[in-house]
Amino acid sequence: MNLFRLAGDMTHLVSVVVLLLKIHTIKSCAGVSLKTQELYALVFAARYLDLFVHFVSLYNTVMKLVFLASSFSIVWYMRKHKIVRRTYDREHDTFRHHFIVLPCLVLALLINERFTFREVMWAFSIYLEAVAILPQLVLLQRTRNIDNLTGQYVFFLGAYRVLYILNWIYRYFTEPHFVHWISWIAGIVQTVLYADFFYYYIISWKNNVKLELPA
Amino acid sequence: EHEQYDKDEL
Repeated sequence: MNLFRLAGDMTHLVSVVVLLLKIHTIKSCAGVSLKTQELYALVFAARYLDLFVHFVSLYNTVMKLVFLASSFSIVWYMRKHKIVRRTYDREHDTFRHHFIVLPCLVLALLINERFTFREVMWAFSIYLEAVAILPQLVLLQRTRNIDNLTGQYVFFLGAYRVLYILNWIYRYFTEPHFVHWISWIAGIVQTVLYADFFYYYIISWKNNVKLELPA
Repeated sequence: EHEQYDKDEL
């Protein structure tokens, strides 16, 4: 494993920890999109079907379990926890997320590395992850006051994407056989979606003012 | 047989 990949996994982990910290300690999920969280839970469920079939490493197994458990518990908190769910910004979280699941599934059936159940689910999870952030970005844009933790959550998620691209570039040169065009292209699309957010995040951080996205 | 063991990323 190279340093970019490890740093990418760690920023991904930090983003989840930041979000859980906000939900668990402040008992608030204000500004967090339930739609995005549901999509992530679906992404991990579809991708980690190989969890009990293919053993890669202890690190790999533990991280998969962490991402599965954290994504489902965030969804649980936002839907069922009696205090947390009251802070959910339902009126602004209106992205029709169900409508992006089906196109991703169709795309996975058409473009995959192998036409088997697990490979199609893997491709589906990659496509879905690429667009899963959209409801969150839409919600951020509609929210007047983006609190620091929510901003940091999205920032760390975006950092994870950038680091994964650097990891692929590194792997391309060091492991020529390792080429997964599906994840690379979808990963680049996903990272581009963050570009706008990153721009405003860095500006607000540089000027030391509260993050606010233009309408 | 090329299996999907090469999917070692998260």
